[in-house]
Amino acid sequence: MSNFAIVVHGGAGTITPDLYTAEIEKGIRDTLFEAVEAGYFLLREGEVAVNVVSHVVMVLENSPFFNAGKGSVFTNDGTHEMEAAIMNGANLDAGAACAVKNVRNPIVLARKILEKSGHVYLHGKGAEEFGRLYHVAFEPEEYFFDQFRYDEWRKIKASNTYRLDHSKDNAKKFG
Amino acid sequence: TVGAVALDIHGNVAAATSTGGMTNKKHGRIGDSSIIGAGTYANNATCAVSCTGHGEPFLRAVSAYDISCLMEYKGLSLEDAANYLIHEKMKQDHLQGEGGLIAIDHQGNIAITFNTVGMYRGYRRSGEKEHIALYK
Repeated sequence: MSNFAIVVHGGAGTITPDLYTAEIEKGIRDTLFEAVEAGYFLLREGEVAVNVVSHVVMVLENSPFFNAGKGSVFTNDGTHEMEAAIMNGANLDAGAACAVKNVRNPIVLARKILEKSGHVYLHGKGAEEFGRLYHVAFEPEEYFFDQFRYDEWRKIKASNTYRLDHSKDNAKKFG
Repeated sequence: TVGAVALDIHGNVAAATSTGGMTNKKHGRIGDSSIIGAGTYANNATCAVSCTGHGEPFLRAVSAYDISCLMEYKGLSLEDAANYLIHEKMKQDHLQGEGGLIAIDHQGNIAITFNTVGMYRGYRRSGEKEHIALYK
């Protein structure tokens, strides 16, 4: 088989074509292409896998088309709460963060946790504080605003339900 | 949710996953993506895995690590392990897990497996062209 390879995903679910335009679909395809090519060229130059997956996920986090980083969905209180993890198969090193806000690239924070923290998993304000120690980039709320996501959220905001990022109307009950 | 798995020329595999979670979530809900072994796992001896979909069943099934265990302890191929988890185990009544995963093993075999209508995905192997797809 291959002596190197990259695989990416941008989420799974009931992708409902009527929910988005040809322009959005092109944006999704172009970003997937950009991520795959970025990963491929790094691998071809001999870059190690853990650096490649970190970079490739950053490319996807920086796009408004995917539910991560910039394109993250809205929480019940109208903010964006993100989570990310990274793991190196060579030595089982791992880093992860959850319930973080205003972090431009949660995967970069997870990577810093892997490298610098001596822990595997940090959450919330503590994880954000750790990120600031290592100059992880933060963004204001407006950076994460996306009209499409906002409209999706408004539809179910008052309800006691939630929705996966690629679901039509299979909003599920809490609890 | 977004994710990536890679095999480098040194024979290392790695996995990364990132997500904004669920629309309208509350009470500090987190899913499988950032839980090592559930949504993200990597081990040079077996594979690297990144999952996406309904986090709760993927958490409860410890999905990403399960793929590695099926390979390590039962000798399944990457593809057979991924197909069993997504198309059999996740279909069991007590899990009903909608979603999918991407995975790669230390020989460069890849698995892109999902039980939903679609999954945004792409891959490229050394010396080959890239593949991008959205629907089944």
